[in-house]
Amino acid sequence: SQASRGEAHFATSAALESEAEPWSLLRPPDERHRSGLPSPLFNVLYDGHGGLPRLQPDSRALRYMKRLYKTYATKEGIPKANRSHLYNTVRLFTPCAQHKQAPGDQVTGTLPSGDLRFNLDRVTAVEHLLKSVLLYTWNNSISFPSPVKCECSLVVKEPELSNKTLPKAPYSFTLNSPFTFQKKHKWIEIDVTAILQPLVVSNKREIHMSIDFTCVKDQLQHLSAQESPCNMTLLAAPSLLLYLNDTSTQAYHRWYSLPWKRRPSQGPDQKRGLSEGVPSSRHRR
Amino acid sequence: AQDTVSSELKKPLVPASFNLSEYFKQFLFPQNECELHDFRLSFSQLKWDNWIVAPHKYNPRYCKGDCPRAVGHRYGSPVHTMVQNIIHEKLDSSVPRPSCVPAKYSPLSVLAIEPDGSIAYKEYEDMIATKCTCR
Repeated sequence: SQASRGEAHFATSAALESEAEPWSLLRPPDERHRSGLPSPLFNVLYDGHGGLPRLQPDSRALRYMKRLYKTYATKEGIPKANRSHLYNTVRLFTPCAQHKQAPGDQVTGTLPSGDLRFNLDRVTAVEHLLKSVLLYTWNNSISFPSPVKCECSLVVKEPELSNKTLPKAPYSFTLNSPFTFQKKHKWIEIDVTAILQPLVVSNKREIHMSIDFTCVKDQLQHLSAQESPCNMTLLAAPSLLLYLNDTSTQAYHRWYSLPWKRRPSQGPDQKRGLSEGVPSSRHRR
Repeated sequence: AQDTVSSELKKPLVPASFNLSEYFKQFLFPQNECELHDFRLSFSQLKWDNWIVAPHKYNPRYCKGDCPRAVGHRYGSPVHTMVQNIIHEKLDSSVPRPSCVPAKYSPLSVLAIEPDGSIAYKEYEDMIATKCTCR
């Protein structure tokens, strides 16, 4: 029957996954269980024709992440050693649904605001949040003739109760510029770690927020239409960037690569109860 | 004891059928000794390029070749490896010779598109073999 064939199919696929899928091993088991979807590679290998149909990412977001990749890794894909931060995972989410997107106001330089919903289903329980950033990208480059100060107010709503509870008092930020966007920099990053930390830590699967962004000149004069940061093609709604530390054993942990640090599973000297942090080569001699 | 010694001395040093070059062959380094080999693949060959954006080329490398008898100094093998070799040669050939396997790895950074359209940069441990050993 269909059901039993389905079970047989799933049993086969599970057996196959345990044997042949290196990449599915890269994903911590609880992520597979949570999302219920085996790893993308498993789908590619099992059904052979390119795996799950996947949503195409936003082109600006992809361009940003490719630039991030080039910053962090060599062409062969080796993580560059000159990095000091501890995150080994960066996830970029584009808003899944935009409601009530108020257009940017060309005169006052108010960026488009509105409700933003981010679905964080891909964040696994072993990925710990270190930093989160809202990323505004521009289509073209712009440089403001004089320093600009931008006011940003952000309200995080309880998704499940959004229409019942009043939004909490907005978190307001003052972002000091000068925002001078040269050719190569076409984005603004707004650090929202303090706000999102409790939500991500409590494993919220969906984040619902609304954000308003107003830029004025330093002397509180409104920007003319020409100078307004919105004097360009309509801004894309911001993406959400999460910098995470994947604590699973398959993820690369930079501090283990230090000469005298060893992973718990490594280092025969570890068994001799060597004190941490003492170069084991000395003991070995 | 003198006659034993003298009879020993009369014995030929090497049996007549002994072939010296054969004898020394076992001490030559084997031609295809255990070492690191490249295997460059592109994710499009595996049809994974619809979700792995970078890197385009991936060289996991692999270890292949025979393990010489004197593995200690060359491969940092434990004494157990030599014992296993002696067991294979002298006592029981069903016990396998030591194998040529990776001893060290380096990580790999991957840029992938997730099924929901989000983009993930991840660094995975132990994805490229960088050193071989005999075990």
